[in-house]
Amino acid sequence: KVKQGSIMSFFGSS
Amino acid sequence: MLEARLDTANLFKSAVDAIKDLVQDCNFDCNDSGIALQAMDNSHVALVSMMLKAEAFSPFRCDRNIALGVNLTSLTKVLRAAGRDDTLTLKAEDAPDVLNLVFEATAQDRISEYDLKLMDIDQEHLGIPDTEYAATISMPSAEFKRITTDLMAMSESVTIEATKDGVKFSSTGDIGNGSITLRQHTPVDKPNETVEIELSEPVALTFSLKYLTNFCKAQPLSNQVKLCLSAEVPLMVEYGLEGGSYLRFYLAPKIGD
Repeated sequence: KVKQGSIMSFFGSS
Repeated sequence: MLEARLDTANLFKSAVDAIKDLVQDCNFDCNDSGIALQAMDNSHVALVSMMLKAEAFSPFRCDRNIALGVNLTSLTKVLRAAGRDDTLTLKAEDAPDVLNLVFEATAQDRISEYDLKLMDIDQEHLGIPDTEYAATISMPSAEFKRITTDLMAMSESVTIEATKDGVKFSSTGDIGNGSITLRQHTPVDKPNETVEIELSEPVALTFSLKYLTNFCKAQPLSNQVKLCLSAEVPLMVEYGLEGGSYLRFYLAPKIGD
């Protein structure tokens, strides 16, 4: 089963 | 104040058209280097990053940082009134309530002028790390659009696999499976049809086709598109514009449990 990742878990707040 | 003039409204119309279904309210951040935009889609799966450099405009003037909070649906309505070949001038005061847009059809001596109400948008700005991608694929933007559309008929996801032999797009769904493989291809007489694969190591990632087909709305902006992949990081899809300006989309991969 695959799950859609979130962009926020890769790119932190700047 | 901001004053930025484009020779043809086409570029701005197409850029806004390409992102308006992905993001709704966003800030156009203006400073002396140009006009930038960064926004996530509502579900935080994709990120749009646009840079229209000062050199794309003539003249371009912006003495201090100005954030133009724009509803893209409203902006689209105004831009619909601009002819593709009209010159387009964007103007705003230092602390603006409105964005002033002027479209000029020089051949007809016709000038139209609109003020678009702005809004305060408190938007989170994400830091995009510099990444050495394992694979960078340059290909015709029309081909990428065709592949995503064709595979969308099979499944909601696509696996993009880059190896030294080529790049393979494959989908498996209820009715069966399908794949398209492109090999490096550099026709001397047709540079727009070039497929180039720069590979430091093989990589395979799975992405949602719904988002990729959405990114392909940027196809009119550029004949070529660049896909940058590395294991376990978001895909970058870049439509390069003249003079180093660009429209980039980032898409978080699908991850196995």
